[in-house]
Amino acid sequence: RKTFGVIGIGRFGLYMAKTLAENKAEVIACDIEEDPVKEISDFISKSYILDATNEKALKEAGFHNLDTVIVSIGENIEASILTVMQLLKLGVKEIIAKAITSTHGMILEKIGISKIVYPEKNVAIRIAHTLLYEGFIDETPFANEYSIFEIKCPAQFIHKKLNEIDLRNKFDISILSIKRDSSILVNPSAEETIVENDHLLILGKLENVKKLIT
Amino acid sequence: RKTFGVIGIGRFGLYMAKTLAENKAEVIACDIEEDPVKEISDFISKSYILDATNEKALKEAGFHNLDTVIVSIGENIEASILTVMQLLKLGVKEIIAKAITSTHGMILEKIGISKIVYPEKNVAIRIAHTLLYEGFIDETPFANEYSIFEIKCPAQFIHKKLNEIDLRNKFDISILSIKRDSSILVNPSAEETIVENDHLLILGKLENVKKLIT
Ligand SMILES: Nc1ncnc2c1ncn2[C@@H]1O[C@H](COP(=O)(O)OP(=O)(O)OP(=O)(O)O)[C@@H](O)[C@H]1O
Ligand SMILES: Nc1ncnc2c1ncn2[C@@H]1O[C@H](COP(=O)(O)OP(=O)(O)OP(=O)(O)O)[C@@H](O)[C@H]1O
Repeated sequence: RKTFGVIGIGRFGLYMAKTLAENKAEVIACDIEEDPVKEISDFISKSYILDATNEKALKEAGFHNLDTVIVSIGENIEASILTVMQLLKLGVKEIIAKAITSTHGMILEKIGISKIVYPEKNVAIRIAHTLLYEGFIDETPFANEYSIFEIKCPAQFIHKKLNEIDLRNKFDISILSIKRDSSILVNPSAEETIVENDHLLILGKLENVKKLIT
Repeated sequence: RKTFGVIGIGRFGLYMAKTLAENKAEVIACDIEEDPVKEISDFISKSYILDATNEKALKEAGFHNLDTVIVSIGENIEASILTVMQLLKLGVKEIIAKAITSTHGMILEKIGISKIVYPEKNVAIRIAHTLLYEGFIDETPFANEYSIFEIKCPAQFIHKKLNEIDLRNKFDISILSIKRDSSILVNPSAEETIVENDHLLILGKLENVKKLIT
C-alpha cells in the first residue's frame, strides 16, 4: 500500500488528504497554521503544525519515508519551492505540486518534480468553453490534441442516422456513445437514429468540434 | 454573441476572463483591489475597481445587461453571497459562482443560481484517484454514476483479444477507444488484440473499474 503526505491544507490540500484517507490510504498532513491542522485531524491520524521549508521538521514528522508527497502551498510561492527542494533532498520518490502562476510552474518543472497541477486554471478553461459554445457540455483532454467532448446533439442531426451525418469523414470526429434520457448507448451502430435531447460523447479536436456546433 | 461578466480576479477569475476574451467574447471584469484589475486590463477592454456587493456600482459598470456573470470571490464568503444577491436583483439571467466550502455551496444553491463550481475539490479528487489506483490515468463523470476513465491496460490483458477479456459481461465496462503510441483506435472491433502500453478509454462505474485494476 502506498503512503502519502499532504503539505499545505488549503482547499486543494484538504480535499486531497480527505479523498486519500477515505480510500484507506496512510496519510501524513501538515500546515504552518494551527486551524487547518485541527480541521484535518478529524479524519487523519497524523497531522502536524510545522514549517515545511524546514528539513529537520519534515524528517521528524516522517515525510522522508513516504512514496508520494503533494505540496499545495498557494499564496507563498517561495515556501512552495523551498518545500519541494527539501523533499527532493530527503529523497521522496514522487512529488506533486500545485502551481499558482505559470512562472511558479516553470520553476517547479526545472527542479524536476513528477507532476504540476493548476486546479483553478483547468476548471476555468473547461467552464469557459461550455459558456462560449451552445450545446457544449464538457471537455477532457485525451491524446495529441484529441479531446473527449460531451455535446448536446445539434438540431440538424435529429432524426438522422449516424451514417447519414458521417462525422468521421466530415469533421474527423468519432461518436463514442449516446446519452438518451437516463440510458447510455455505447459504440452505437451506423444505423442508429438520433433523437431530440440526445447527448453525444465524441472524440475529436476542439477546432473541429467548434465547427460542428457553431 | 453572448456577453459575460467576471467578478473577483483571483486565479479562477483570471483564467475564466482570459479564456472568454481569447475567444472574442465581450467581457466586463471587476475586483475590489487595484492590482488584479491592472493585470487583467491588458486583455480585457472593460475592467473596474469596485465592491461587487454594492448594487449601484455593479449597475454603473454595466453588469445588469450581461447574459452570464461568474462570481469568483474566495476567502470572503459573505461578499460572494451578497454579490450573487445583487446580481439576482439586477435580473442577470445566468449566474455561476465558485464555492469555497460545502456550506457556502448550499447557501448558493438555496438562493437559486445556475451553476456552482468547486475547482480545487474536483481536481483534488481526480488526482487522488490516480494516485490510489495503479494504472488509473484520468476520470470524468458522464451519466448516472458512469464515468469515462483512461487506464493503463492491465498486464493480464496483453496479447488478448477484446472478445476474450469480455469487459462488458464481466465488469459492465465498455471500451470506447484504445490509445496506442501516438494513434487512437476508436470503437475497436471485438477481434482487436491488446498490446503492451496500450491505454484504454472506458466507460463504467468507479467501483467496477477499481475491481478491474486492483
Ligand atoms: N511553509 C509552510 N509550511 C507548511 N504550510 C504552509 C507553509 N506556507 C503556507 N502553508 C499553508 O499552505 C496552505 C495553502 O496555502 P494558501 O491558502 O496560500 O493556498 P491556496 O492556493 O489559496 O489554497 P487553496 O486554493 O487550495 O485553498 C495554507 O493553509 C498555509 O497555511
Ligand atoms: N466585494 C468584492 N468585490 C469585488 N471583488 C472582491 C470582493 N471581495 C473579494 N474580491 C476579490 O475576489 C478575488 C478572489 O478572491 P480570493 O482570492 O479570496 O479567492 P480565491 O478563491 O482564493 O481565488 P482563487 O483560488 O481563484 O485564486 C480577489 O482578487 C479579491 O480582491
